[in-house]
Amino acid sequence: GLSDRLQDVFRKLKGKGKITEDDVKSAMREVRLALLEADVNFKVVKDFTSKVRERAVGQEVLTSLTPGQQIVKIVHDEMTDLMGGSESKLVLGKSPAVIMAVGLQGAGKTTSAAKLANNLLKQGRRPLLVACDIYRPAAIKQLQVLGEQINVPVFAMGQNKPLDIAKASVEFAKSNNRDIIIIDTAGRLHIDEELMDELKDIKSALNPDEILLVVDAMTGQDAVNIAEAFNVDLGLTGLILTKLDGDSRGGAALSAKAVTGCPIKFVGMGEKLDALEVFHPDRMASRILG
Amino acid sequence: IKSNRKLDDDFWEELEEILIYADVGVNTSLNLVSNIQKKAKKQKLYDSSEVMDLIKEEVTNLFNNYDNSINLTSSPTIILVVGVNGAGKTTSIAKMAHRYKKENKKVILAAGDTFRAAAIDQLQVWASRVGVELIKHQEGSDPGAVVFDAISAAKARKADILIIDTAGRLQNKTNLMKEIGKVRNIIERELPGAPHEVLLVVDATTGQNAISQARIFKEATSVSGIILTKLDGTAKGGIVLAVAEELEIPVKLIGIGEGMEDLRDFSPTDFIEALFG
Ligand SMILES: Nc1nc2c(ncn2[C@@H]2O[C@H](COP(=O)(O)OP(=O)(O)OP(=O)(O)O)[C@@H](O)[C@H]2O)c(=O)[nH]1
Ligand SMILES: Nc1nc2c(ncn2[C@@H]2O[C@H](COP(=O)(O)OP(=O)(O)OP(=O)(O)O)[C@@H](O)[C@H]2O)c(=O)[nH]1
Ligand SMILES: [Mg+2]
Ligand SMILES: [Mg+2]
Repeated sequence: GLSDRLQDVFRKLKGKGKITEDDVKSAMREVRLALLEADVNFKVVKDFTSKVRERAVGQEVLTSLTPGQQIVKIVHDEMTDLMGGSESKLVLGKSPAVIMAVGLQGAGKTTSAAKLANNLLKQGRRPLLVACDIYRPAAIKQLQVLGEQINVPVFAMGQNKPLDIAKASVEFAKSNNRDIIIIDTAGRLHIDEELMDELKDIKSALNPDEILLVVDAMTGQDAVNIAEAFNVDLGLTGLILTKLDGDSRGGAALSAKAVTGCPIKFVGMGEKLDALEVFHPDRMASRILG
Repeated sequence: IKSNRKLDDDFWEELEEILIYADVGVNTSLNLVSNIQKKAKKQKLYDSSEVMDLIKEEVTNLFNNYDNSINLTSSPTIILVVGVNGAGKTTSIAKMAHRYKKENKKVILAAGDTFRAAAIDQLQVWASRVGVELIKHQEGSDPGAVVFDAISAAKARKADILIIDTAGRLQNKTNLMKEIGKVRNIIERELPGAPHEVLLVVDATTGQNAISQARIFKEATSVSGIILTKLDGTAKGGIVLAVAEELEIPVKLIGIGEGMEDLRDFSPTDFIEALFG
């Protein structure tokens, strides 16, 4: 990974003693390449590397016997800071609390919504899944099957306007003593104005406690466009990174966090409904760096 | 990139940026640009629009080395559709079924995803909408059994085309890749020469992981072509360049939306135009 590559850069230093501007430049190039290969967005890589460079020309590196390792540590620490920091728990207020799962087609919203419900049920809460995807064939059925598997009720109103379904679900939750509503929405493109408006309408009507963008861990450069658009339109409160049980480096995590400032609250680690874990920024940093 | 620009460092850097932003990948992008730089020098090109034409030609030639068409000459033609979770396999199969039905072909579908919640229901809705028959078993049954049945049905009913849907799977899941390899073996055994096409469905928003997907699926089932989906978004799908170059797998079809009509043949020129557009 990055450690080996930086070792090569500084190998020729053995005996030379002092690190030059050029050595740091070569090291920063290796950092940039490693991050781009890990699918971190180009602009995010530029900003991130310049931050690292500031520290790389500081005493901790220039006086170190193992400058390569020192830089790797700086990169790792800076990345962990960037992706961590703020609380990664759900912030749920009034009852029924409302969580919305949004994102692009196929990202893993429906599965993640059910996983969230499963987690909350195990924590002693009374979640309600809401089927607001009226477009995808058998989407409602998919959510119902998942709800059944984990013993969580699913509120569905068939082919009705998603906004009406969402509003009705609040009434249903209140009269059926459910204290958390999890709304599964249809996958959509961030450039589809009509469908983005649909989400804005649901947000205005329900004033959700959490609006979570579900992002596929294998997403490439486009992660920045997606995250930014959803955040500008809706004001996200968090991200869920899915399919992290795959072998993608997951640079999209850094991109999405960097451009929105939103914490990654959960990661999907499999297709089963117990495969939702809390996000660990340091582990993610190690993964991205390879 | 505006035309009539000087071929200075800024120009070459900007070219690299465009490619990287399009998910072409950093190594492929740098190699491509350095090759173009050499050629531009050799051909004494000084105008940026000439360089853009050169790069478009270079990429188009790469893709035109391969067979971009779907082979429908066998009867029945068996098309196996594979790929990672959520890429767009089931929807792409509906689109293909619709296209071939419009061409008056007799199409049968097989519900090979017996695992995911409501996967069979989803394909059944599509089959009904398109007006083609779907061979399916119970949820949780053996995918191999469904495939076996579907091939018998295709032969018996003299279908022109059988398209097989499979469960999404991440390529690093060894047991799941073994399973799909077994499915391919069943197809080979039941109809010599089949599967005639094994199409890997790749989401255009995918980054460098698409190369690992292509490599491992190629090892498991051999892949004859890619269906690149969700090109109606803002992602350019540039990873297919490296996949074509390193693994010699062509893109055959593209998905440009969620409806049954939203399928197009892959056009290298359109693709490269959109990439630089
Ligand atoms: N391996 C793995 N698969 C996942 C994970 N999350 C979701 N999936 C799978 O990804 C595919 C898509 O998941 P869905 O939940 O249907 O995605 P979606 O965002 O609701 O899709 P649309 O509603 O069509 O936009 C399914 O095959 C899921 O089983 C994960 O963390 N790991
Ligand atoms: N915008 C757009 N959406 C697409 C395209 N192709 C598929 N989709 C959507 O992507 C989502 C996933 O499609 P599926 O066909 O269920 O994907 P899959 O590969 O069969 O998923 P699994 O079986 O769960 O692995 C659905 O919401 C589709 O409507 C496309 O070309 N453009
Ligand atoms: Mg869904
Ligand atoms: Mg499917």
